[in-house]
Amino acid sequence: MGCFLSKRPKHTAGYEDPTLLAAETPFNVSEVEALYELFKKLSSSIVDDGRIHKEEFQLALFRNKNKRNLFADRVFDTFDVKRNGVIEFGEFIRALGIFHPNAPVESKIEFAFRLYDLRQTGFIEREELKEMVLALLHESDLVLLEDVVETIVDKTFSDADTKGDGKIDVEEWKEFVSRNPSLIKNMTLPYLKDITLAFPSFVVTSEVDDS
Amino acid sequence: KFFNAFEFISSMSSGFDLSSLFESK
Repeated sequence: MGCFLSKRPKHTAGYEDPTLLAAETPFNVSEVEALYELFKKLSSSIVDDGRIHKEEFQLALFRNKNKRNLFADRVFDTFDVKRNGVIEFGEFIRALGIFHPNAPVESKIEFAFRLYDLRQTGFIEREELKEMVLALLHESDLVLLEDVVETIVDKTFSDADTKGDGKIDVEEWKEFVSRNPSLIKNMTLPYLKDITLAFPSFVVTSEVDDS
Repeated sequence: KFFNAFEFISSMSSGFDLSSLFESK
């Protein structure tokens, strides 16, 4: 037999089969393929290694690879399920899937909990909430008296920490979000409803075009 | 009205606005 030259497209090491990713997420196969185009762009903006590094994530979010932001860090780390310091293609698709309008509300609530659980202890603690409020004030160039910050944090915490043990567990968080559904508003990206319509420029690839 | 710290964070932080990822295209 002669040698067989494959025309399969070149994919990076972290590439996962779009069919499998589509089965696990609200995206269909062509949407996963379209998002791969976005992923390739993001993951090659600084280091072309098929993985999104934190600087690349910051560059995409803020047009500045050096702009640090507590919340962007938390989003990055929550995408980075393997905790190896980069976002791989499968991690990117699975996490974005949670932001899909059709994703289960439960998964959005749990993702938000993980974002706010800064030290990944399984609880949102009072100090973490205060740290986030202070970080946001800093980010927004707002100044509030220390007493006011303490009052806001205390009030929020007393409302959410229904067991009164000084920390918010995931059950308390779910109950708190059910009373305040706007808390997960930013967990839905309407764009993802129909990627191929909203972002036709992503849909340029096919197995043949890519080879 | 009760000032909810989580609402303040989620609605105001640019770090949560993933739409920028798409706008980079």
